[in-house]
Amino acid sequence: IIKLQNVAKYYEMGDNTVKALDGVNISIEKGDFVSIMGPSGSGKSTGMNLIGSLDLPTKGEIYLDKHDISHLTESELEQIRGKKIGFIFQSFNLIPNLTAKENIMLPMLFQGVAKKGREKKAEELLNLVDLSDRMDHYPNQLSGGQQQRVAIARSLANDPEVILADEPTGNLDTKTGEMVMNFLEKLNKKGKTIIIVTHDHELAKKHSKIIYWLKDGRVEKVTKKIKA
Amino acid sequence: IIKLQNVAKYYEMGDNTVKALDGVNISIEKGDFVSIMGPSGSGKSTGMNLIGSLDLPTKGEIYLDKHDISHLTESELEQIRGKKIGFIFQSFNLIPNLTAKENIMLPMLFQGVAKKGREKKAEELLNLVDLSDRMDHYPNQLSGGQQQRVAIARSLANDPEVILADEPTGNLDTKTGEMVMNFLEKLNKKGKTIIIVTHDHELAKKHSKIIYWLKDGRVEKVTKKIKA
Ligand SMILES: Nc1ncnc2c1ncn2[C@@H]1O[C@H](COP(=O)(O)OP(=O)(O)OP(=O)(O)O)[C@@H](O)[C@H]1O
Ligand SMILES: Nc1ncnc2c1ncn2[C@@H]1O[C@H](COP(=O)(O)OP(=O)(O)OP(=O)(O)O)[C@@H](O)[C@H]1O
Ligand SMILES: [Mg+2]
Ligand SMILES: [Mg+2]
Repeated sequence: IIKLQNVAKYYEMGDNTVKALDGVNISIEKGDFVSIMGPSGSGKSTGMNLIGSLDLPTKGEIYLDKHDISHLTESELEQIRGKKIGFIFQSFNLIPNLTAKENIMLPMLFQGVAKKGREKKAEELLNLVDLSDRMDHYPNQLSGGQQQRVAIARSLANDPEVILADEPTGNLDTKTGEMVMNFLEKLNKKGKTIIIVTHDHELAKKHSKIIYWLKDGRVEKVTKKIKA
Repeated sequence: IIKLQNVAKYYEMGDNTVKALDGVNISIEKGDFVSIMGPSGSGKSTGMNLIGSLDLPTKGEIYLDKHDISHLTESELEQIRGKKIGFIFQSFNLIPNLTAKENIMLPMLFQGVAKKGREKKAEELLNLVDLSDRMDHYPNQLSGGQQQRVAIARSLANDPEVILADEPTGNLDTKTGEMVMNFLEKLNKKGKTIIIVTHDHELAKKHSKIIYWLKDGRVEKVTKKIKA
């Protein structure tokens, strides 16, 4: 369903070139549960942005459902993204002047869902991440982990086929983190494709079937779980 | 060195009161290495802000070096903070239009350190967190873990007596996280007081002597390491 072919992402910094990704090949099948791991600065979030069509590569091709998306316009990318991809950002990216509930309703507004439907779905999702009693709080009135859970709920608003989660449990205690991971596994069993970036090797081993290990902008190795 | 006595922090939300902390007693000796753990939303960051004199309690007293700081003015608090306390925030709070190096130099500027001294110290700290090759990047040109490391370096700029770290390894891979924790342990051996919030029980057990467990705004229990 998603393929990165010889992808590179370079940033020009004066007369220095930062190679965030430098020749990466990643192939993800529909219904996979994939983890991406690697040292800080190795290119994981950059990879996620490219996979999620939030950014375009400097070199190489990106295929989503066999379509080459590496040369689409921003508005064409937006169309695909809004319907198919749910993104949980490493720094959450919540809208500061919208409440938790409004933040979760926003993606549905862009897909033309009626108000009653948006409200009902947002309340279900808030209940799922155990934040029903915080729905009218603004992001700066929420704890770090509560903001992360709002970001998680928001990514599920349009029932996307592909969920990209950049360190989704980084700010959560073990119990809450496991609840989130178990829910992602449930979605995966229903056919959703899940790609997570995590620093937690135990978490990655427990829930995903494939782990891509990045180092210095390249894929260092791929480990696969063999069902016993 | 730091004491919270019957401290409460309430937020009025319309006709609802959110009790972020509801009667907390915490006593920290000079040179301690303390961890604070607990579920998401249990009051850890709120507690850290009060300990770090970044906020004032609704009820109760806060003592820093036996002085009751719960009734000082903002400018009096600023004085104490700048000299004595280094804070690593859960969401980093880097200044977006300053480079990594400038962010680290800023606290020293407030303490009247000369430019040469600020630059030298910032470069040492950047080297310590392995970011010498990123010193001229702006926060939005850094990975999540790199931003966290800049926040860590910045907290050490004025060589503070007390270091407060709110989930300092949340965005770091295991190896980089251990490097940070080992450095905090080194500072602790030199006499610094370290207080960290973490969701990583292994980390807390390995490095700290005392763990305060929060739940629903209260201290549920305290566990202490007994040297074998
Ligand atoms: N400005 C505010 N207004 C209203 N409620 C707030 C505000 N700040 C925090 N809270 C609430 O106070 C409680 C404690 O928040 P705090 O940030 O201390 O939690 P935490 O233990 O650090 O959680 P996490 O592990 O998720 O970071 C939360 O339930 C939060 O919703
Ligand atoms: N806009 C940018 N300009 C310049 N360099 C950048 C930019 N964005 C990212 N980088 C660099 O690209 C590299 C990869 O960044 P990326 O955010 O993908 O890392 P990461 O693997 O997600 O790290 P972490 O685990 O710390 O979140 C980093 O070294 C970073 O400094
Ligand atoms: Mg990242
Ligand atoms: Mg917190």
